Amino acid sequence: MNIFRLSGDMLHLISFLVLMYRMRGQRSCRGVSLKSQILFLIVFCCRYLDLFFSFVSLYNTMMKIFFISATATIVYWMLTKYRSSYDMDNDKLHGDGSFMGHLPPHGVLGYIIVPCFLLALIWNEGFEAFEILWAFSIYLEAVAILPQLFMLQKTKEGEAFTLLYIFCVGAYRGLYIINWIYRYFTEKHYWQPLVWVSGVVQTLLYADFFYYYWIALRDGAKFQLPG
Amino acid sequence: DEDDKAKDEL
Repeated sequence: MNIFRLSGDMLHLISFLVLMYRMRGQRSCRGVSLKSQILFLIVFCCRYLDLFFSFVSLYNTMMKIFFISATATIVYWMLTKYRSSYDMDNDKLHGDGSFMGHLPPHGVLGYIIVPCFLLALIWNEGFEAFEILWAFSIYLEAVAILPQLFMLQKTKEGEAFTLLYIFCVGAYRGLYIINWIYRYFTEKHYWQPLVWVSGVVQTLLYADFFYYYWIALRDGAKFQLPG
Repeated sequence: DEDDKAKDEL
């Protein structure tokens, strides 16, 4: 554990709290992508299957349980008490529509879930169920934020807490990269290219967002995506 | 072992 990894984890943890605080405070989930949240739930459920058979530290175990339960709570809220404020029209991917309003969304399944699973079958750290699901979760996490970013792209501007949420998740990924560089130079056998490549791709997806978020903060202006 | 070590992150 180093300061970069710890800060990254804390930002990740804060991101859930920001989102939940916002939804409860405004009694609304407007601007939040249900698709991204469901994808994150799948990510955590697949990756943390090892809760049942491997123990790293109490810290890791507690965080894993928190990530799964917080995301499950967010998804549950979006499907129940805040359902009426869910902005389904802006949470559509190209290719959705065949299953109008029903889950799982056609576009997400075809463009995101299936490709990630196929990639996991090809590039993994062992051809066994857990390893394939683990690799799948790594790839899926890399692109899980896409529906949320698309939603932001469609609405052009986001509500402050939603932006803060995206910022926290993006910053957490950025800090993980610094953590990997640090580990690479300080640990003897630290080598995980699959995670590094996916992590870098994932972080790059936030680059655009970060740029406009920073501009808005710097100028004290409203966050607005171009054209 | 090393495999476990690779999965010590979240």
